[in-house]
Amino acid sequence: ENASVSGIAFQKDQIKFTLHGVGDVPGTAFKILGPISDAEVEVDVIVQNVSVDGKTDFTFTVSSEDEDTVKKVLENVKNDISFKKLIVDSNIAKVSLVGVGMRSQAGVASKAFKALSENDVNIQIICTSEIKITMVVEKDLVDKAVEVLHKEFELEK
Amino acid sequence: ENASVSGIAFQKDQIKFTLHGVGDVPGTAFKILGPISDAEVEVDVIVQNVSVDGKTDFTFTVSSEDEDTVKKVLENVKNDISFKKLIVDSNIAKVSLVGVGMRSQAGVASKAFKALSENDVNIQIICTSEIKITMVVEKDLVDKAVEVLHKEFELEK
Ligand SMILES: C[C@@H](O)[C@H](N)C(=O)O
Ligand SMILES: C[C@@H](O)[C@H](N)C(=O)O
Repeated sequence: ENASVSGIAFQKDQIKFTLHGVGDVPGTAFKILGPISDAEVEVDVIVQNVSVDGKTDFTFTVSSEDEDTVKKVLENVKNDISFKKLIVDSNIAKVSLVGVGMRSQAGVASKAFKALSENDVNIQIICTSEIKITMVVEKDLVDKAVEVLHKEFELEK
Repeated sequence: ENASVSGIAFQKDQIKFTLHGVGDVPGTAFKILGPISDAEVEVDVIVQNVSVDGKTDFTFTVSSEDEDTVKKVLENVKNDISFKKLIVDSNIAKVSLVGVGMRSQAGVASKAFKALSENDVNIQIICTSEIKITMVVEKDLVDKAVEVLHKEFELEK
């Protein structure tokens, strides 16, 4: 199992924007991200879960330096997309486990989640692909998270 | 922009489990995924967005053949994790855009979202990493989604 995790990556200077309570209809994701991309802002993580009662949350992270640009863009699209509230959080960091064949091992993910929970690191966002588990945690906890995961997966620092 | 998308992947025989309304405290993700991994079930996508009022939704997909195993496992953990309801949906498929350097191009994501919305394909889940945009759509729409994305990004079938 350990053999499949090849490294831990992290990124601190990010800011998270969450549009809480958007309508789950075709076009919503484009109405949010289209204007952001037109403003030439680089987006990192995009995450959206299933809707319940027709509403869902749409979250994306950008570099901290783009905070004002994104706020302006979202101000302009406010009338085009209905959402209950905008949650902006700059007190975050991204931590990723990188490896190959990870997907087939819920064990890797659960091992990472266990190690973080034993060290009181709350996981705010989780998003996985075949070779990567991406998590967002509180900025102050990212160093601890990276250390805990290095130890858990027996990786060199 | 197009140059950065190298392919489209899809997977049909999946089933999506969503624990709606879990507590956003350390240990929750492990309590859900630990038993699933102990049962040797292969998990594909795991996605969780930020919590609002201390609650969030935890979704993961597995192969359709593992439906009964996962249901049994979740039945056993029900008392250990508080959640409002379990939503199980086998009418889904995964569609992914694969490429390099994709992250830096919100443009790629917004282009994909636009093309899908113009063809009335609703996106149920979105989860991105640097080289991949993963989406979950209704099973009946996956062929159309793949075709639309091939055309949009000028890829060979
Ligand atoms: C919420 C958003 O993803 C919507 N379902 C869409 O397809 O654009
Ligand atoms: C919801 C779940 O991810 C929780 N925040 C945890 O850390 O386990």
